[in-house]
Amino acid sequence: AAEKEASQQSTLGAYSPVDYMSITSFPRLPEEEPAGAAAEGCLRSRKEEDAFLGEQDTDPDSFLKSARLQRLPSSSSEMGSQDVSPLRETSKDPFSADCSCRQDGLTVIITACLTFAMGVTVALIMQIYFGDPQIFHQGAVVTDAARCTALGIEVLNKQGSSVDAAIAAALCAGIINPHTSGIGGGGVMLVHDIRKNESQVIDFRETAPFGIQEEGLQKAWELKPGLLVGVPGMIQGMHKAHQLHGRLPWSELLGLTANIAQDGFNVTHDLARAIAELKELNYSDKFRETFLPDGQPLLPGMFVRRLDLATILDLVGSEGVSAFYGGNLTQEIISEVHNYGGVLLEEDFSNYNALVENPVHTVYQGHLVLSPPPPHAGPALITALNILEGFNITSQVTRENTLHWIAETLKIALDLANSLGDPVCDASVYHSVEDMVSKSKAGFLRQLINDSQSFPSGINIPHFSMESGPP
Amino acid sequence: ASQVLVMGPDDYIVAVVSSLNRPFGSGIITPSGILLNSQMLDFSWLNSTLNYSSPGLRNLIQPGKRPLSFLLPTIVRPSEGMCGTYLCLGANNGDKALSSITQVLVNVLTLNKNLSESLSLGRLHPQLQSNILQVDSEFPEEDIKFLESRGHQVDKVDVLSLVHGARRTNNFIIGVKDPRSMDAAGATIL
Repeated sequence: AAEKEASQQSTLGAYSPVDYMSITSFPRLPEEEPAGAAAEGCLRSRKEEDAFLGEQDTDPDSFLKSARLQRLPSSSSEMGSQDVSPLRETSKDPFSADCSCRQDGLTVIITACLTFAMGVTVALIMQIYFGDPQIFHQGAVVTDAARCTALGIEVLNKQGSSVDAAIAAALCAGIINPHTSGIGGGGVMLVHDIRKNESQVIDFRETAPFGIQEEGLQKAWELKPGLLVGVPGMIQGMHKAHQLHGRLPWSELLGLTANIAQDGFNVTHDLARAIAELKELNYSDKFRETFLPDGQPLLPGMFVRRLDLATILDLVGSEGVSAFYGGNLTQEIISEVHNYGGVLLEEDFSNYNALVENPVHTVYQGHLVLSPPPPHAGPALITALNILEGFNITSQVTRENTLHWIAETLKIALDLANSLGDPVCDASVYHSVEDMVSKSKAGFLRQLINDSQSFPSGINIPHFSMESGPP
Repeated sequence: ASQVLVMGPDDYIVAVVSSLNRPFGSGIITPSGILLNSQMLDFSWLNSTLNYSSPGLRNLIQPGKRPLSFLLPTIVRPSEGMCGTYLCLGANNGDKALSSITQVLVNVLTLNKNLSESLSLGRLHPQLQSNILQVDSEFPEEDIKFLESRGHQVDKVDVLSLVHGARRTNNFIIGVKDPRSMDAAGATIL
């Protein structure tokens, strides 16, 4: 009887809520042999409990919490019915061989491990896609002047973005090769994000002044070169690009560029040739002082400084684009243009905006080709590629045929380019573009090409109808 | 036009082409040193437009309007997935840029030539007004004869257009200048 009582107390003690927790927490505990029918009853009861617990949330914490809540009330009520011992008698054996509490514990551990592993994996994937690159791999910069290429590389090495490098190099080009570009001009930038497969065109092309009249321009532009001047877009285009994709501070970028002008550079062959080819003699004193010092043209390799441009770039870097579009620089440009018969006004500058647009595109030989939309001739380039793709040019095709097809295709593309204009002022341009970039239209145009004979430019090329527009 | 091409470690490709129109633009330089453009010359003018190509009417001058432009920064990527060839091209010299970029793309993407060779090969450009086919100094004499046999009137010039480029294949990036340019430079971060 004493043995039986001890056995019962031991069983009761093991079934207290505290010990149940121990069981769930540690899967391997010393096992006791089940005792006959009592063990069979435990098994049945345990199976019922497992079935219940199996319906609970798989989250280990909530599982344990619910298990505890399930057991506490029944234990305490039965405990209250006992006079001396707080323990109650039970016929269930929690240590039976089939007790699945140990399996539950293993599940918790596995689940926790899996959750942790998944969390780490997701975090790593997010870091790869959205984080800063951890490995500084390759990059390349190409420009028309070695000094500007070096500046672009310098910006990349300072952890600047590709757009930062392009901004610095483009402004540098206006210093080193002032005959081709500069802050008094404009242009277009195409930006492509490889990872997101997203592209943007930043159009900072010059716009016609509000006071311009075609008749006056035609009659007098040679005598009044001020009439030729459009609203410069370079500074605003660069600033827009920096706002969208810049990483280094704007002032730092322009400071780096200003240093090129400040520190000096060697005259390029291209600039020297352009100066040598100058024909007009009525350039201003400032022009002569800059490009023909002492009456002699700059020669290749000569060392020059452009302190004037360095001052402007530093000013725009510290004060922002408002220093160019609305400040003293605007007044100075307007005044100078008026001196040469031009019609630029302050409103032309305040109304100027660099545009952010989508490029036109086509798939050529399994590659996506992106180019600027109108008023740029990108759609004509797309047409040319679409036409050429249909000729199935390979290295097996004779070079004679390939060259003939390219020549004839370019005639068509160049002719079509002349049908383009600014879509902001003439919405019918959009319809033309849709047609021009379509593969079916390219197929039609390809049929116009005679494989054995060249045809005169502009003949037999159907132009697209004009649906609206000022003309 | 000036060209700037960048393929950076941040997986961005950037191509910029900017210009003043003619060399030195309008020739007007402000006291502070800003050389002003002559971009109004890129608009079509009525009398010269009508006897050449009537659709040029869309490019007539108008206040606030941007003129037709042959500034053609061009970017190429694989049409599916991320693996393959990426290209970034720019060219100068007006409508010759369109002809030149087309031929470089054919060389790289169709004839599978490398970028350096593609940029250095001779190029052609049809002059629409005169119906003359211009070829540059790199264009082989043999090819000129081919073209003349097909009825093309060929005229050889020194340089048609400068095309620079950058190419990325997987993680290998290279920047290449047109060998016709003495001043241009391409640099690669290794």
